[in-house]
Amino acid sequence: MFEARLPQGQILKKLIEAVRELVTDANFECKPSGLSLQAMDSSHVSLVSLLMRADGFDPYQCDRNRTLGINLRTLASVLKCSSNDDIITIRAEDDGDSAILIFESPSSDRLSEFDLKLVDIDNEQLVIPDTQYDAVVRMPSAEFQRIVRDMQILGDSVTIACSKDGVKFSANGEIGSGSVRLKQSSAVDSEDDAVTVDLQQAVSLTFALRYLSLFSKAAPLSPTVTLSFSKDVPLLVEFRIADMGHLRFYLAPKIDE
Amino acid sequence: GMKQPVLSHFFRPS
Repeated sequence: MFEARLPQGQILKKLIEAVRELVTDANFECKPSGLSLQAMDSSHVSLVSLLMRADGFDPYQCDRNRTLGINLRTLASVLKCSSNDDIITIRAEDDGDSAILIFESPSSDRLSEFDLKLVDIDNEQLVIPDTQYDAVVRMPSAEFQRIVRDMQILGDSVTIACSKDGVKFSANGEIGSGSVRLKQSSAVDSEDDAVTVDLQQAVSLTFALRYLSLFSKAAPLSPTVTLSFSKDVPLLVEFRIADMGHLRFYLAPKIDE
Repeated sequence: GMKQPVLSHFFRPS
């Protein structure tokens, strides 16, 4: 049997809200070490990679590896039936064709249970190599969300340039052009408010804003986001999930014809 | 102009 109880159930709610517009169906890979998911959007330009380690659940039981194919739109609707402070348990019987979701109120006086039919998903998996990135930018996730939204006024692409001075986002379209430049923070009250650039070499890449906008829906998961860049390599956008894992998005850069 | 390659242009299938 597979059973994973998540005391902070709202983490799962935020996760599914963050990916449901990008990915329709996904295979949750359940292993003794934890739960993971890898899925591409329908145009195969971006990829979602989720990891939730077993030790982030209480308790976590997985006797054998299981793949749970789930329609994320359905899962999102079911999760809307839970309260933000509910404890959420995901369960799958060994011979079952469904995943069971249990929502438990903090005082345990309300218990709801939903049985979700599993779906067969044939999804192509990609091997993501370990990469030494040219530049790693860390910033508040709300700032990332705001910049992506602002740049969308101008066009459908954004060029992101990292240098020792900071990071510059620029876009241009029919109505005009604009940019936002963030300097590395010198002194901040909280580390979560800082902008840092860890630079091996200056790099500039162009990306479709539509996908960055979808990635930025994960902002409620974490106060900070890291963006990792290398020349001619997909962008990595990472949100940490408390102390238990991460939600990563990869996006292929646009390249000159 | 610029074109949008798919991810498999960069990452190989497993």
